[in-house]
Amino acid sequence: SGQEESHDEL
Amino acid sequence: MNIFRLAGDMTHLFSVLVLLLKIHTIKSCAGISLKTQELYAIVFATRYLDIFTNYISLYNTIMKLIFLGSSFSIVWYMRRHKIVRRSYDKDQDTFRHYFLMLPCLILALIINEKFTFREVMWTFSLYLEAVAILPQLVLLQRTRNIDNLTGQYVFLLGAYRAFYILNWIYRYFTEEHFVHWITWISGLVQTLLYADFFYYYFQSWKNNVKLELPA
Repeated sequence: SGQEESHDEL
Repeated sequence: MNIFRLAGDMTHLFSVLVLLLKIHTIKSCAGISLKTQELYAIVFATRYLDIFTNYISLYNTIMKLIFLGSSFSIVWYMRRHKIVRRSYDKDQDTFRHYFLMLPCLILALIINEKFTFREVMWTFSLYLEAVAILPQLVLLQRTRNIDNLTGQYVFLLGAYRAFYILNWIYRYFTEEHFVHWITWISGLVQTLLYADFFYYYFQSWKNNVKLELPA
């Protein structure tokens, strides 16, 4: 989902 | 991982290393805002709550550990190290940083992608990071006498923000469904805060004179 995408950043 | 993201992470990493190097080798934290450093420690602590439960890559885990470790050790140096703490500009560094935290927390409770503890904390860390540099910018303006390492530290932090925006633009065009308003807007606000500093930094670099911010 979209959330996991952004959480792969630091 | 694209080139902009990597460049952003590397400038972020170098900014922290420059600061630690300055503190560790010349045993001085003159010109560095403890308020900003404390806010960064809180930013990383609240953002990386899932560090051991949500594995993304070895790169991600190592970088998270570095940011957590370095931010807390900088705070430790400035507060506890018997030589370093003497150089801290306590009287100049008067920004009421705790007052920044409450609005960020309230905003995170209202505007988030999902109302869960993890997600609200993640969002809070984004909002707080956006404004965490403010005490440092205020201190720079007050002390006027900015040494090279402090100038480079703030410059590298600003470069990290700029690269992350390029990274989001790149991801927007290359990945499907990559729309994250909260991350983008708070990131954009944060980057704009550096605009003024960048202007004077490049002026001093171009004219080959010492960096000084106008009062």
